[in-house]
Amino acid sequence: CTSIVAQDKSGNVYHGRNLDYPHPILMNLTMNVDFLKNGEVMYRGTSFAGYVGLWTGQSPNKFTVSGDERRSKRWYNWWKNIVSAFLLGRSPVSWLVRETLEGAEDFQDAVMHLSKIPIITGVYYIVGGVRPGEGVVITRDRTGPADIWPLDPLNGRWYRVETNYDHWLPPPATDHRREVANKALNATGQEQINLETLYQVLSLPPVCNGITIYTTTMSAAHPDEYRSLIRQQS
Amino acid sequence: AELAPPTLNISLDEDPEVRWKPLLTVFDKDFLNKAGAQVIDSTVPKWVHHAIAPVVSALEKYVPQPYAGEIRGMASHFGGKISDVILLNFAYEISAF
Repeated sequence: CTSIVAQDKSGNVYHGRNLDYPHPILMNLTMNVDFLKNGEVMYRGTSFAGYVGLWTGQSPNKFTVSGDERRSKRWYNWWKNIVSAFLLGRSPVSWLVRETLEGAEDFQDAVMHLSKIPIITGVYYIVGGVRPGEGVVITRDRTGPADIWPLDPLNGRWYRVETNYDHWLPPPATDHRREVANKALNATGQEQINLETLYQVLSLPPVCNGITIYTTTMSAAHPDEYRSLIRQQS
Repeated sequence: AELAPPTLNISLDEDPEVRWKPLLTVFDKDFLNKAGAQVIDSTVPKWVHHAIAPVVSALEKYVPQPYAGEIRGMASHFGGKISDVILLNFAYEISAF
């Protein structure tokens, strides 16, 4: 997966994501879901038929969120996932996204939820808000945050790119998604960033690749512009 | 070409066991069952799938609401095994190992 949160010169925050998964059948199961309360859209997400969690979602006029896989470095710790899930009753990572979309008051509250509530296994949560500076990548361990990486537009850090590796470490030499996305965002520039140019960045190979199922672009301050598109796989 | 996915309205005012019923207005029941089986087959070895099915069913009582109700409802609407729907909903946590 690749998630990007970015801010333009006017302080608008944009959020985009590619969801990668090596099962082409998921393209035929992808759907947008509007979760309604009293007939109103409480939150919106993109998911797969049969799956109750969310990896991508938007709470209108509050925040947007996406999740990217964070692989465990030590495979033999798998039993901790079992203990975490069933003995400690922790949430799957995609259920916490849904709970946050349902319950969080605003961007700050969402970041608190997604950072602190224990989950079954690690993940990267990327969150965008409605005010300038409201963008963050949360690197999660089971019990809490391993790292919080916010936008810092006053110092020129107007975007953050997260793929599937800790941002403070180099990605594997064979994976160029981060590098290509960074270069494309720098070439686009803060003046030109918007949902359309963000989509173009997410469409560049290998950011968009043979296992990309869908791309979503969204901006919590402009909830009607939420857009997901299913990708043709090569 | 990129395609926009279908949009579904899920009412949180409905009981968890019935709120995902609108899925069947968009997706074919047989297709959903086949697709689910395909994802499981490529994620979990067949012998492991058979071995853990009863264990996963027994774990249903540990799944919190409203997800337990939603998963139970989906299994009932699609005519699938509840253990398979639980497995699919824990796909990320399972694939992590």
